[in-house]
Amino acid sequence: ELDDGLDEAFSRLAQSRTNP
Amino acid sequence: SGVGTLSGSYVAPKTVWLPAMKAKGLEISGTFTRQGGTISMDLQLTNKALQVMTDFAIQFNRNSFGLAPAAPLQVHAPLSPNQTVEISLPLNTVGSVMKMEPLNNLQVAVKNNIDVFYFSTLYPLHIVFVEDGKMERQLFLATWKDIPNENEAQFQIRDCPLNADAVSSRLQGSNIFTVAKRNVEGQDMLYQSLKLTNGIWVLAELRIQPGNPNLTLSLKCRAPEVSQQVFQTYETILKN
Repeated sequence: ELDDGLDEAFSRLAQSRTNP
Repeated sequence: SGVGTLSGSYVAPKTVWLPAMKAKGLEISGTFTRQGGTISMDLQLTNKALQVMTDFAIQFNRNSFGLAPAAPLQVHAPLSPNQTVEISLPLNTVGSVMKMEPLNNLQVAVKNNIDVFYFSTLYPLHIVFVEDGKMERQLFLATWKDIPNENEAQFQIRDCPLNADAVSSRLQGSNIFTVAKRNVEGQDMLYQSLKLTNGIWVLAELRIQPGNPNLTLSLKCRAPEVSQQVFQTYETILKN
């Protein structure tokens, strides 16, 4: 996958949902 | 439990929709399928009367997704007493729309040479999940953020001992697509999308913890009234 910043954005989303 | 099709879409076993005692001897069993974008109502008609049945026809009442027969009900020969015939009736979604309660309720009228009979059935919502329901990742993130928290519904799927990859591939068979997968503190988070035939998108987050058979499903949709039936569809697909 191209590193378009979206991988990081999904990681942040998952992180924020686990530790709101 | 149900049987899979070649494309992997879940198909429930046929159940009796119209018992013979309520239809002057005509018994109708059926189920719904979606294969390669084609929706079908698979019917079994049995003549439990003492006279031959002819002149069959079928009609649907208006329903939430505009489901309608795409062809006449073709029973090629008269149905003799004790005879059973299997028919696959193709459906489309260009019929009249009226929101039903529950959303997946379908009212059907069947006629033959004896009378007209009516019954209701519930269809599994995944028959209206389209094949191009995988949302582009950037759009998913923007849409997830954009849909207000009030529109999020959370459900528990109990006793589902599948891992993330098995869950993902089973759901994809019924047009629920995994857009991204992340592991946070040991739990797998699947971000998924699906699109209904009427263009409504549903975004999902599915949490899977190792060793815990209960999954947490969060659904975000601009039309949150579909969430309950989407949840039931997840349960049906994952537990069968």
